[in-house]
Amino acid sequence: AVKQFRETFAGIRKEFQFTYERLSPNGKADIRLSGDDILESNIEVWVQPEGKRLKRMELFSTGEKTLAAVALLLAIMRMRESPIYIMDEIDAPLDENNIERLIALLQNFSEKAQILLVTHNRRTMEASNSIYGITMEEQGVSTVLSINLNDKRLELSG
Amino acid sequence: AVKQFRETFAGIRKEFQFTYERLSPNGKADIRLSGDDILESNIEVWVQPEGKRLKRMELFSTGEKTLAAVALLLAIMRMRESPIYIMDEIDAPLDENNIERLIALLQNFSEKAQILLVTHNRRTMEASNSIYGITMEEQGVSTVLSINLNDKRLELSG
Amino acid sequence: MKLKEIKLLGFKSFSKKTEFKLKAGITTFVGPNGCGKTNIIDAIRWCTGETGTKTLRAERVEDLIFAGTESRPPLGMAEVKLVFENNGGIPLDYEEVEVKRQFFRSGEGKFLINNTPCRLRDIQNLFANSGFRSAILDQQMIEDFLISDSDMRRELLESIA
Amino acid sequence: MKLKEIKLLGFKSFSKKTEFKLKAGITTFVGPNGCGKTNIIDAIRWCTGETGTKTLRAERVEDLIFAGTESRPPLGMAEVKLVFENNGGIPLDYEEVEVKRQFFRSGEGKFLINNTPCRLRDIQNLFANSGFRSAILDQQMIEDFLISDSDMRRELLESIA
Ligand SMILES: Nc1ncnc2c1ncn2[C@@H]1O[C@H](COP(=O)(O)OP(=O)(O)OP(=O)(O)O)[C@@H](O)[C@H]1O
Ligand SMILES: Nc1ncnc2c1ncn2[C@@H]1O[C@H](COP(=O)(O)OP(=O)(O)OP(=O)(O)O)[C@@H](O)[C@H]1O
Ligand SMILES: [Mg+2]
Ligand SMILES: [Mg+2]
Repeated sequence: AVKQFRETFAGIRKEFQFTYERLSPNGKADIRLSGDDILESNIEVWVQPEGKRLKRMELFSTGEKTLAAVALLLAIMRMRESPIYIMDEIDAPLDENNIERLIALLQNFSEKAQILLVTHNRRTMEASNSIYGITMEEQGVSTVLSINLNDKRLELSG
Repeated sequence: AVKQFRETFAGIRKEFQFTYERLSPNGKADIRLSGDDILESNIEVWVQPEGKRLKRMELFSTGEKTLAAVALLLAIMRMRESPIYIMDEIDAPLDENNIERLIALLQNFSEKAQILLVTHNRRTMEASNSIYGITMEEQGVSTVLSINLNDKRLELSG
Repeated sequence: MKLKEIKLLGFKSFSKKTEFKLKAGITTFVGPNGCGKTNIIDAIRWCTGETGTKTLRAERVEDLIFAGTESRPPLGMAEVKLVFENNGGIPLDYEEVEVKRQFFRSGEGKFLINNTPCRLRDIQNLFANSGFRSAILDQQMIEDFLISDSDMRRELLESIA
Repeated sequence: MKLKEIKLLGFKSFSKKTEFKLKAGITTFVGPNGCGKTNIIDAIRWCTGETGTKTLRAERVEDLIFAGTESRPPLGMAEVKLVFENNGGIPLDYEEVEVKRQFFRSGEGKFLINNTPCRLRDIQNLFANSGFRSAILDQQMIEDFLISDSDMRRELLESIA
């Protein structure tokens, strides 16, 4: 079990360094164990956005923390070859440039995996292959419109 | 103490019904005590967006909860005649229409009180009287630009 | 494994029969606050075996059934159907796998795989290895993940092996 | 009471002397993630008497002092000055009230009102009745407020009286 965990840990670190650098250009990322006990220690996450000091993830700004957490969670899902990624409004605390980088990374993943996003953000919407607009024209009842980006048609579905 | 609390409670309820209706048109709002003990019971917050059922605030969607919580917190600050309102990115989970209504309410309050907002949202920015742009041109060091909306000039300050 | 279709009927705010035929690439769901976007994600969780009412944002299981509005009566059943294209991700001998879950106000729950009745556990086992349940990221999960001394980080890492 | 000016020097990411002269109406602070917007709010909290390092997002008080970058050395002091127009909100006989707070790496802290040294408590008393500290809303406060059985709601209501 210890050997397996060590290998998984090393693999995740590599994947995390990749995803974090894509989201935070020239950024560095690391995962470490807080103590010597491989099976019991806490897992520490350290990141260093460009030009800043290497610190634990929890000590950064709202958007910087979100970026680091998302990078590591995506790394974990990549390592387990998740066939689907579902994300509900995780772009809310991110600025425009970070959203662009997140979108680019997800577009990269979408070649092999399915990606479902919920968003209020225009750029995220524009970057997707298909959009479903949900409304409550009739109060309290959800209705769906499917908006096709390719032919810009609005179709009522369901 | 009981009498005073009862009066405060009634006053807040009125103020909350006002602020909530402004943020959620035709919406109803109420605050209640969970038990008979005026000084010990939990305080329950009930809201009813237009066309939906009256439920406790915690049971709604992310945006609906934020709207209800902000309405009640603003009501409390109004009742104590707060000279300043400071809000850090509370518009993040709100859709465009809710942001418009929040801005309108804050513009109303800004006649008597000072309002400082932190936001990533364009509409919130456009609705303000003055904007300070914060950047880190030099890595790790905050620099300020003051952007004057009236004359659209960009001035370096500090 | 690919999710091809999501069908909702009577699930939370989806009183009307609603179908999503998913295309390749990135699919986004958009709309005003409270219109039902997260409910769709709850439906996916529920139909793949989620039982935690807290995770599904329901106080009791009946809260998953359309509760009615001023102009529509409540419904008696919530149903969610998910259709998967199976390219190895699901341990069954079908190319297409349809998972259906129903819950009735009477308290009865039904579970079907390709229209064959089964137990909840059978549905949960289908998705146990695919990491489906931790494939859903939201604000809450990110916040829990940011708590430095919780077991969550370790559990996620161990689930990869 | 009106906040007219905010001045920062050596406070968190504000290594350079920085001044904000606030106008009437709504003032917004904008910029990329991590550029220092919430740090300005932390400065306002700190200068009006906040002591909780957790609220100020600092592990130790020294974390409030500019810690240096690859191209700039750390500083030895953090200073925040707030200038208020007093139209009754502050229990002092001045029309203009300047509150200054400093913290040195040596561990020494200084508090001044209109350049007269005072104690931390004197600063805290100035703002005790103005409800200043609960006038700051952020995501965390909203989440805490949404917890139905916490004491927070009651404390806020009682603070009005
Ligand atoms: N059983 C039910 N019957 C009818 N309506 C329901 C039921 N359960 C939940 N709802 C309604 O669904 C709405 C919440 O939907 P949901 O959480 O999907 O919103 P959302 O689109 O994610 O919004 P946001 O952008 O604010 O996150 C609430 O208004 C709630 O009242
Ligand atoms: N003592 C310090 N010295 C130097 N930099 C610091 C210090 N304390 C905090 N910082 C830096 O300030 C940054 C955080 O700033 P802040 O929280 O104000 O960001 P923000 O503008 O609110 O971003 P977001 O939009 O993501 O919320 C962090 O990158 C952190 O490293
Ligand atoms: Mg939602
Ligand atoms: Mg911030």
